[in-house]
Amino acid sequence: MGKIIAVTSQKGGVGKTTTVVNLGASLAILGKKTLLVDTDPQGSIVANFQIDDYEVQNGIFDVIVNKVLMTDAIINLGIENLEIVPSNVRNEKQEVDLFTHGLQKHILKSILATIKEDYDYILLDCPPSLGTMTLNALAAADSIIIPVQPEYFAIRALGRFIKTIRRFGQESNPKLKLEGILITLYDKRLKQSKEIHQELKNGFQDFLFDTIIPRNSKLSEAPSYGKPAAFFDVSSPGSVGYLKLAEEIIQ
Amino acid sequence: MGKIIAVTSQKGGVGKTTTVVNLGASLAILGKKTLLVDTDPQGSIVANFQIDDYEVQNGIFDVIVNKVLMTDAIINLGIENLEIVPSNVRNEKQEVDLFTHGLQKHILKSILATIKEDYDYILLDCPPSLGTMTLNALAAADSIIIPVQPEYFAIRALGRFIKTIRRFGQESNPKLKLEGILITLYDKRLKQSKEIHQELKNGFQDFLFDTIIPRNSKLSEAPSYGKPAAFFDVSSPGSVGYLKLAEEIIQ
Ligand SMILES: Nc1ncnc2c1ncn2[C@@H]1O[C@H](COP(=O)(O)OP(=O)(O)OP(=O)(O)O)[C@@H](O)[C@H]1O
Ligand SMILES: Nc1ncnc2c1ncn2[C@@H]1O[C@H](COP(=O)(O)OP(=O)(O)OP(=O)(O)O)[C@@H](O)[C@H]1O
Ligand SMILES: [Mg+2]
Ligand SMILES: [Mg+2]
Repeated sequence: MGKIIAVTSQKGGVGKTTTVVNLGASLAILGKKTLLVDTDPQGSIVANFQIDDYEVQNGIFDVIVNKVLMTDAIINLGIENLEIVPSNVRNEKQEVDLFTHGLQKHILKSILATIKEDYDYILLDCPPSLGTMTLNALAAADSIIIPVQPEYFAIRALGRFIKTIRRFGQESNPKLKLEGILITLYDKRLKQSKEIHQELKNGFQDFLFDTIIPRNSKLSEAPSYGKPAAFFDVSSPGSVGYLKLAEEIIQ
Repeated sequence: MGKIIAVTSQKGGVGKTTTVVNLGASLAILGKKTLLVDTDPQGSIVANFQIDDYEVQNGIFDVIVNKVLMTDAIINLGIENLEIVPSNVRNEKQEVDLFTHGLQKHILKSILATIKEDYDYILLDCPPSLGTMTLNALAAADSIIIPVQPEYFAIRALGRFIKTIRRFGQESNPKLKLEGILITLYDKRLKQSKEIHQELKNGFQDFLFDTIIPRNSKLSEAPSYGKPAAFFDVSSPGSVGYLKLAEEIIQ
């Protein structure tokens, strides 16, 4: 069925990578064959699974720049239904090469076309900017998820971002949909969490996921266990949040 | 004396903007004439002081793209010793124009030269990427501060980033110094805070500031008060942290 979902936001540190890793794990648990693709040159999705850089042969860099086959960059984690393509950008020269090759916005789309039908879901992790990799992800995706931390500038930034994506979509990917806006890092001890949640409901009612991801230490500790939270503490609020999100998406 | 300090990191959401706003406020409180410059096209430093976009006439965008005088972009906040230059990028076309003009890496440096001696400190807020605005900030700065959140990939990302900056410094700004690495968002309830702090001490001993900025709700709530935490709750851990940092820098 090959549904491609890009997880993107221009704001940094809002849980794009955490969402890709944990939503991916949840979809896998629920029986959906899932591929995680790291398009962030600074990305370290592999490190969430305690795979060291020296164990990685090929990644999205090698596929896009050196025309390595996508199938040669897919890492099997030994976890049912979950595979990943690391970013594998080792230094700044490689980052520049990736950027230059990425100027052809549809290169990622054509690469994913070669393996799309092997998976139920392909999740694309994006860097915190509207650069070539994010634009490639937007050109390739069927839909996008925008994680939003409930902090004071979230609404303004979100409005601008959605405008930009709509315009880009009209030019380069008219079928691009908004899967949903996901509230992340919700901290119930902070008054702003409730305030901004309400503002988001007022402004973006139809697009907000019902699921809210709470701030939960299990999610940030997960890399020290080498696996997503659902695989070592499935009843933690963070794990439950992402499982619910997966169910919401699968409906 | 005009010391220019760029606050920069490739990781998103680590407190670059929070550091610029609160360190700036602290330097002002300690009697140093301080200017905050927002080089982030997505930036909203003004919103921390409850200034609305429609109240802003000129910003770094107008100075760099339309050759407006820097002095015409400086906003007096009515706070002693503290002024700001907003980013004032209103839409994507402006963001592209800023990018294109920013390809001349020394344009920010020459702009700042016109007002450098009017201040004791000029703090530059950077976006979460090594794009044209960050490169301009690095070319213009006397020194840099790198905020680091103690999370599991912080060390690896930091090492790569410092390498990149060193190389850039050699080419474009040989006198560029590392003012220090600042641990931010330190959460004493998380075991990883202490672990990563220790790893940072082991790897970057001489460059770590003694001051650590704790996670403190006063810092994230500040925008709802329209002023940095030190101006409404000076004894909060967040305020005290940034005041100590200012003292450490002034020495
Ligand atoms: N719900 C959560 N609870 C606790 N910690 C979280 C949660 N979501 C994310 N984090 C932590 O917050 C930090 C930032 O998250 P993450 O790296 O996923 O954001 P990002 O949007 O991918 O950042 P970037 O913009 O740099 O790519 C990480 O240390 C992560 O472990
Ligand atoms: N010490 C702290 N305690 C509590 N909240 C904090 C602290 N530092 C930053 N924050 C909050 O964390 C969020 C991210 O901080 P901030 O915007 O300063 O990071 P940034 O590095 O500038 O992000 P970006 O990479 O998007 O520019 C904001 O909501 C901010 O209020
Ligand atoms: Mg990320
Ligand atoms: Mg910022």
